[in-house]
Amino acid sequence: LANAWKQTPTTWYPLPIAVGALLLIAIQYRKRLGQKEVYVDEEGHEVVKLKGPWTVHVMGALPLRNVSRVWGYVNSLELPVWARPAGFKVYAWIFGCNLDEVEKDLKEYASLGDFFYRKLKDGTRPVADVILVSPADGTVLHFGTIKGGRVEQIKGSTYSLDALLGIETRGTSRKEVMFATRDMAEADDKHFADINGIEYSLQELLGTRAHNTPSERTDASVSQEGSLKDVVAHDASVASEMGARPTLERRKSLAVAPGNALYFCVIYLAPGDYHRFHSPTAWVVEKRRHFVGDLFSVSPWMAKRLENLFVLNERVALLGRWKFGFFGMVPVGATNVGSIKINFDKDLRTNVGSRRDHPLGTYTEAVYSAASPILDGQPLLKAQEMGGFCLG
Amino acid sequence: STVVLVFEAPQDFQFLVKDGQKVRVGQPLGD
Repeated sequence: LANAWKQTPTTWYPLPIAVGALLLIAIQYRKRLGQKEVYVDEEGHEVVKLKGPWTVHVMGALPLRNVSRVWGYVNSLELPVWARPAGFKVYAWIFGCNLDEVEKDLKEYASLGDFFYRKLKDGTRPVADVILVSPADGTVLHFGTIKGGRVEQIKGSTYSLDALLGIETRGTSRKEVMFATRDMAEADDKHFADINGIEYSLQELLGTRAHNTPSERTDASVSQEGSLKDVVAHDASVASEMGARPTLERRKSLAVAPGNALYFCVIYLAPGDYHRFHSPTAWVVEKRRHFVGDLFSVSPWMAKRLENLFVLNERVALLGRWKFGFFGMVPVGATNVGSIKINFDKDLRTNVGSRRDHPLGTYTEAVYSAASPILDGQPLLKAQEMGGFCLG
Repeated sequence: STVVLVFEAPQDFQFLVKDGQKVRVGQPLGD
């Protein structure tokens, strides 16, 4: 073999045309195999389905929502005071929590669920002087630009932006709920009638509405923490940081502004991480869409195997605007943390009811226009606490 | 649990993180 390798002369000769043609056919065939199958309904909207290896389908058959609720109940049970420090220290050792940062004495946390939703001491999370900061403690799973309305979950696997943030025309069970303090009878029909899918929503989100009544303004102030003076000062700070006029002109184009692009970033919170999330920038939340979905694990292991993971799971899409136009933030639940809390939305109830009552892709919507009469939404400063994830 | 951010920004917007990087609240994400 050694002699043959060294002594056999190499002779080059042209391939016949037929071989070249076969090669091209093979390349085309492989390309077709690599294309993703996308299921669409009668109206051409993508139907999100459970796709992945057999392990994913086995998990899909489990009653994950019930498991999540039982998990939440077990972890809400009050622990004896003497067992708390040792128990939480063991938990912290397993999951890598820094106990020096926690706000309260370990004995004051009544249950593991209470400890899981712990607050941190002031000053433990300095805020960087950039336009966009991390909203949570965790690991950056993926980030990039959104092309063709699709967000990349992992390399080569995408999901629809429309499915993530909501398409009104797909489901008929969409229900509109007013902000907690707003009277349902005062809803302006036109305000809701012209919302038609995410593209139009972008237009709607970037515009302003002039239908607030004085009574709504009063209600909004009551719903805020602090005095009226504090609320006005807070709103003015957000408006100042956004670099925008208090009243924005309605934007007519459906697409992003010239010179702009759509970006995404996914941050995964591991079980030991601080589980409250904060505002990543100065922005105004105009509405939230609550999607009741499944509660698969969202660990990197799962994200690599289950396509459409982030549009299958229960989530709360907070949509609004910032200095450069559209801004959206979507906390996505998981089996162990099915409950999502939003501090300024007392009506929101997650991980309740049956998944069967809520067809995939449909959502419940609430608008926050009553929260601030100046900015027409819920204003948030950079790094301001917004809410968090609770066990179960 | 996961937080997904989707936003419009100028084309010269740059992320200041890497895939797999650990981040904390308030740390730079992009500018």
